[in-house]
Amino acid sequence: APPEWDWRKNGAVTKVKDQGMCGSCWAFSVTGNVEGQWFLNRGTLLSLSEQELLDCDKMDKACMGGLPSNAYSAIKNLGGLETEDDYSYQGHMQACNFSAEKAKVYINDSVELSQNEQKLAAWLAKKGPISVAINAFGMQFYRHGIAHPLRPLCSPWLIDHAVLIVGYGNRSEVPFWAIKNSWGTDWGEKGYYYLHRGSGSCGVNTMASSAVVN
Amino acid sequence: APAQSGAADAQGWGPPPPELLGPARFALEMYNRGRAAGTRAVLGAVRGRVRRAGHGSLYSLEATLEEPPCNDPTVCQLPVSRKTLLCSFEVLDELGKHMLLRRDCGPVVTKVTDDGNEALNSGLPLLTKDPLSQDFSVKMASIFKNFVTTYNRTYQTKEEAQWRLSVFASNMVRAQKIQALDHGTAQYGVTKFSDLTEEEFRTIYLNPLLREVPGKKMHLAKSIGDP
Repeated sequence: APPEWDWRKNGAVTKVKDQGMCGSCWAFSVTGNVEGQWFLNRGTLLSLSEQELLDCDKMDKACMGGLPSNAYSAIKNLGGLETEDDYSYQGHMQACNFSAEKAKVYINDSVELSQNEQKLAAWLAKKGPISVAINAFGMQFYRHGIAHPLRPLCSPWLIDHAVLIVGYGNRSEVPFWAIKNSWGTDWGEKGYYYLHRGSGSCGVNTMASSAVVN
Repeated sequence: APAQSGAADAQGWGPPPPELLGPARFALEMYNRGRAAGTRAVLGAVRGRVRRAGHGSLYSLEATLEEPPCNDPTVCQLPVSRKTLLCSFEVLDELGKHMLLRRDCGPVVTKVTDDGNEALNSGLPLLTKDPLSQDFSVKMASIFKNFVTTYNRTYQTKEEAQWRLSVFASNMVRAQKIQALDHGTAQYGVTKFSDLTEEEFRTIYLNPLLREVPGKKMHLAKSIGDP
């Protein structure tokens, strides 16, 4: 893997979004990944709809939570994702209003990624942003810098927040993952969270996944 | 199990409703553990709710504790006047056995000032004679005012403002603890979530399904460079 990589500089990441008072992080993590996959495989960066997943992904629980692997499956079964503009975010569940004619992107499959962070870095640099799920310990009060909580406090077994890794690198020789969150730009570093890389910090390597776009 | 309504869900302050008495007394016992007679805190008002789950019940309590005055230099380095603490406890009761899961306490004041800014000051120990805590509360009030302005917060009632100020103050302490326990370069402090309790933040913004439910099985991607 290259020593550092940032998909924000390569046009594969849309602006930071805000899930509002809703536990829909899973939808934002997945749409962020599909946005990246569509850009890298079909050449267009589109901002995709999380509301469609909240309303139409019956395997998951909208604001009460959901799983990326279920969401990929729902996107496949539904026939694709509409854009944010066509199916805008409301922050609470409504009746499903998806129409296949309006779907702008589709996915063919989804894969689970390695738990080896070096392999994850190599995969990210070549294939695009990665959906991950982490323990959100400390994130309520995170302002900036590279977070590296003590392992017992940020156990990889207590995963409770899904986000998107868009890059990695080093700051003053401290390795980090650059993570796109969905709590708006007035949180963290303009909406981004920087987490220590290489130590399995907060379980960042335990649930990495991606859609596949042929 | 959904929270029970009725006494156990009492929202107002007052003497502990019968159902909360047991766990409230257990929490006080834990708080006073190791203290000699005469130095133990006393339970004041209690409110809270209970959630039933399986064979147990999870009590989320908010209680005021009255700390006795302390002038004995062998017990406390500085003389401490009578102090009221606002505490939140989580007590798990399983088959009659109590377990303290969480304890957060911070100073509050029980009298109201007359300087016209009651909502923000009455939640802090402004009236205690203790110069240290006076300084603390002046600073905290100013930080909280900045927070309210920065994030455009509005609170429906004075009571809510008081409550949110006390949550904010205890969150500042929590953020400092998290800061002390982080060995990266991250800075923790005031964010737009600083007036939410940990439970509110977890319930509204996080996603417990991620650890509770196994998702659909996906096959493993080939590693990069894998022939």
